[in-house]
Amino acid sequence: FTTFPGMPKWRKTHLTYRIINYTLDLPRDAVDSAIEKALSLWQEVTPLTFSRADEGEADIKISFAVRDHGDFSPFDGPGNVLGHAYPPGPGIFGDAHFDDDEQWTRDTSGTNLFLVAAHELGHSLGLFHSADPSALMYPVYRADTDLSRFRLSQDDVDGIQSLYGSPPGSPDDPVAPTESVTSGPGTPAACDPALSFDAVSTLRGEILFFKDRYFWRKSLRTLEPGFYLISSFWPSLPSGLDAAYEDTSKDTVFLFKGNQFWAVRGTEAQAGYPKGIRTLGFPATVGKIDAALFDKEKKKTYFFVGDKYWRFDEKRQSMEPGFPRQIAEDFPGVDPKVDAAFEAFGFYYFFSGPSQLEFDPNARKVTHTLASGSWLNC
Amino acid sequence: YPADRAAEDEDSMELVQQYLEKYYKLAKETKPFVRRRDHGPVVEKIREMQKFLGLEVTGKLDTDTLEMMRKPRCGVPDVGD
Repeated sequence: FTTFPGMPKWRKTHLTYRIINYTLDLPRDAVDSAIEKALSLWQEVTPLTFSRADEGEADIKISFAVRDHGDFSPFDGPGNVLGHAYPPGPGIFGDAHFDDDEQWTRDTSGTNLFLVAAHELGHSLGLFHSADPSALMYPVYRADTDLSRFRLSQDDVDGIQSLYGSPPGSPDDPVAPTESVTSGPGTPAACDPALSFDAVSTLRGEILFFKDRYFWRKSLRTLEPGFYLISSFWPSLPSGLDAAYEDTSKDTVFLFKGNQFWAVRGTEAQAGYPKGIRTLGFPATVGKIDAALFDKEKKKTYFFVGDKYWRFDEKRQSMEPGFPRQIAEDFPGVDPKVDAAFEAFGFYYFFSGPSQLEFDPNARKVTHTLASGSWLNC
Repeated sequence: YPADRAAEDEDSMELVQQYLEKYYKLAKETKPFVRRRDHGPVVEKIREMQKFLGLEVTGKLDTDTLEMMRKPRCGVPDVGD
């Protein structure tokens, strides 16, 4: 999936829509129900709710038109372009237009209004096109769709939830409190000797230890770490992260999962993300990052993948030539695979399963071996 | 070429030029696409389109690609701002 550049999304969860006019191809109630059904597809998998307005302004205005209809993007007669829609925002943004030179039908004998409306309303909510041919947001209309069994693809769900999270109360996203979560069955235990981390990063002087859907937040001023749901701070972030690091010169934490990465500043998810890791200069062979750490002196970020590592120059914003290199060569004593890493007090801390290595990059040697959970006051 | 073949060729070249301009941000002033050429901005954009739409990435206007471009679709671009 992709979102529009700049990741425009609605800043509220309750949206209004208005059907401005109707096609003569269908009875009005057939149009009403096609639009309703299309919106409910997205409502089911997000916290969004929709209500219909019959006059005045609405977030999403739906209309039928032919040829030039006043938005510099004229329709083209029967076939080819079936409709278009605008990303979230004021005025024309969020609106969906349907080409009334198509033969709109309830089934697929003509152009099925429900299918096209569900796609266009995906744009109205902030999704761009998907390269997954099974996704609703794939740009080409599929007349052979079995309407009786139609469902959003996982790609569609992942896309819309990257913008709005999952519906409140759903098993994979309880209404997340902002106060810390009490540990219990099903949550990772800070002092479990077998504890390993998905990712570790600093954040404005604190250290965040990510695990599954949670993270511990350790301030150096307090003894006890806080324990939180990732989604209670960053609803658009996925759980089960692979890597994270803070570029202190940008006051930004970058978080990686699979071949994508997000950026947050404090609790604010940054627009324009997720981006693909290929944009950093990784070859297509790299499907995910194991760990990342930022060296604030050098202003360089080390990315660890398997038994190799890359170094990214944050000033030049480019991957440095001569990489990847073997981890074992430049970090003697640090064995692959690295689960997580961060830099603090001039040392690099590497986490692998339940153990942690403190590495002195100047002396180029491991100076301490600790338990992964040693920062959590166990 | 037989006359109709040249005309057909002309059609498909115009189709691909418009399609790539509309959906793949091909710059409008790009020189018209020449079928035989196997490099240049239009060929690169054909590759980009073929990759995005899940076609075999040949950079050429093969039948599958022409057929895909003639299918009804959404008017929102596939890439770009």
